[in-house]
Amino acid sequence: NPAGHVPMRARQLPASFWQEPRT
Amino acid sequence: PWQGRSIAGCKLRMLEFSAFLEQPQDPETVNKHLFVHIGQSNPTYSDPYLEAVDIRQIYDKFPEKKGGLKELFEKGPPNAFFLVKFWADLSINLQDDSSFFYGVSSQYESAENMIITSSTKVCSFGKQVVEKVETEYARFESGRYVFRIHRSPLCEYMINFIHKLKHLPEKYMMNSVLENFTILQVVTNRDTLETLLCIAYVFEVSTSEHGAQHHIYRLLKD
Repeated sequence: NPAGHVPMRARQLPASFWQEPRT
Repeated sequence: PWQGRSIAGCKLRMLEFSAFLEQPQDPETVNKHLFVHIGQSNPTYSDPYLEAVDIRQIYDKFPEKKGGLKELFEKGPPNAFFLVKFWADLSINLQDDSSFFYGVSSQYESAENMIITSSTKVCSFGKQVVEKVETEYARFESGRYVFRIHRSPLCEYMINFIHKLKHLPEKYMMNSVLENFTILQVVTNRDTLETLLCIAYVFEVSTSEHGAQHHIYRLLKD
C-alpha cells in the first residue's frame, strides 16, 4: 500500500466483513 | 419490511444485481458465468436488520472531492446508503474471444413513477478511473414501477482488469489488488436530483465452491 493508505484489516469493520458466506 | 433489511431507500429498492460473462457454446447454448450477484430477497419484519458500518471507515476508498461520498452522505437521505462486500467468482477460464459478452444487469422497483439516473464510478486507490451514466424509464408492472438496466456492456477498462486479475497466480495477490479497487453506484431521480440509492462496492475473490457471495451493510455515521 502506498503511504497514507490504511489497510482494510486495520479499520473498524464487522467480523462478518472477513467471513465469506458459505451458502 | 425491506427498509434496513435489503438495499432499499425510502423511494427505490434494488431487486437484483449481477455482473456476468456469456460464452456461446454452440448456436443453441450460452454459458453464463456470474462474477458477482445479488439475488431477489423478500425480507419480512422478523428478519434482523442489516449490520451497520460507519461510513467514515471507507471515505478514502471512494472519491473525496466535490460530489464525493462524504458530501453525498451529508446531503442524504441517510437510509439510502449501503456497502456491499462481494466475494467475486473468478473460477472461470478466460480467453480472448469476440463472441464473449461481458455485461451487468440490475433491477429496481418503486411506488413512484420517475426517471432514474445510475452513475457507476470505478475507483483505484479511491480515485475515479471510469464512470458510466445510464438513464432508465419506469415500466408499470404488478402495481409498482420497475426499472431494468438489462445487459449493459461492461467497459473495456473492467474487462482488461478482470483479465489481468485472472493472470495473477495466487488468490492473495488478487485480493491485494482488489483491496484498492472499489465501485460507487449512485442512483438519482433525474428530475429532482434526489439521491435514491448509494451503494459502495468492495471486493475479494471467492474461495467458495458455490459461486459468488456477498454481505450487505447499512452505512451510517455513529
